[in-house]
Amino acid sequence: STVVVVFQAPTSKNSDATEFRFSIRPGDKIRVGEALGVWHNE
Amino acid sequence: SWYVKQFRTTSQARGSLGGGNTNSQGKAFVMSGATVATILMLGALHARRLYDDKKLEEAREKGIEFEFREDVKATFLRMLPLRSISRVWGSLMNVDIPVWLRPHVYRAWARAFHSNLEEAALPLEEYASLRDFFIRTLKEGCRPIDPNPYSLVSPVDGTVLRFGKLNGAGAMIEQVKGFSYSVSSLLGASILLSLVAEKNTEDESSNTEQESTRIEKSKKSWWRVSLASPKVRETVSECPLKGLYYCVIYLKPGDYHRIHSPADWNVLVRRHFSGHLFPVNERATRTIRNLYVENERVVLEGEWQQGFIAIAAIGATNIGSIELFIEPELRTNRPRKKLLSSEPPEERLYEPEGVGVVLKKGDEVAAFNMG
Repeated sequence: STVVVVFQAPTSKNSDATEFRFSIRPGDKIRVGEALGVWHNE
Repeated sequence: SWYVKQFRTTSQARGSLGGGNTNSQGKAFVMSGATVATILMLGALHARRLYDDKKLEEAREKGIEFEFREDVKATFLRMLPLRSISRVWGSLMNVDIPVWLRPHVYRAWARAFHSNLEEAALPLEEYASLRDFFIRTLKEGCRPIDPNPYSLVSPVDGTVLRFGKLNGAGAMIEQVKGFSYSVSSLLGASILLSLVAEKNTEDESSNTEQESTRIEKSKKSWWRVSLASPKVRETVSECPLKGLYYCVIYLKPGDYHRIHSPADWNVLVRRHFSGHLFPVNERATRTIRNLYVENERVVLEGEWQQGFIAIAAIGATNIGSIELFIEPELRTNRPRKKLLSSEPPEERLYEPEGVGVVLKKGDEVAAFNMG
């Protein structure tokens, strides 16, 4: 079985400060509750 | 080897025509030969699977991307009644196992598929069937939820296949190199998603305008800009641009098979696509076209603090039905009434309108069932 998550998140063309960034790599084993990615709220 | 043994046994039985006792001994020999052959075959298949997994991991570490290549097996799979096979499999897995046998069966399963039995919430004897064991809950605290308020967490245990940024609702997600599917086909005709696409287009154009304004302003001295246009800069920081992202996670048979909420969000719509039930392992992704778009799936769609969010739970042959805890009456992997393969999805809007079902980060949402 497979799960696909599609979501909106902050992005920025000019500054990377608030952009959503994945904290995973393809092939990584991940568990429920571990961060897929983070963004910073300025 | 089974055929050789059977041939030998038959020859022996024919050779000694007078001995009825020899014939019964021969049958016993054939039986034990068949059992040994079956065990050997299962062992060989398991060894092959482990070998393939190792090769795949090695290839991925080297950065090799697999290309899409439809093959004879994929064509053959399309002809099989996989939904019926899935339901029969589910019925078999739902058969009660004698209490004394349960720990042995579940330990064998865990050994074969690398499950951690220490995490199971109940003693092994309490899972009546393999199906119950498969969707077992975990002990309290086994899956701590990331406390960062600015994070989106994984809804499942699994292997990350792909992730990235999308360019609007019509954007494509790559299944493997050389083949992609569209987000709108995966999630269905979504008003929310089309609004996101429109908003993104508007944002793109307003961002271009803001960018040109910013360049013009930067030509002036810094104090003139800070005095003359504080409102423009505030607006930009208060309403950051929103992009559309995706992440594909594959659950192996040994993984924990419950789906949790990746964030605090409101589930507004549920869509159920009654499709095929192809296997979704890595090999299948490289050989079956439109795998995720054709398979049976349940899509939950709604809003979180950053805007649109949707989760698509895609079934497979062995794990065909999806149970929703927020809508227990939903039944998936049912016999098909229509012959058409592309039926429109069955949709339900959750009430109250605009609020739907409120979920907290880490809440249990659904489970994948066997068959």
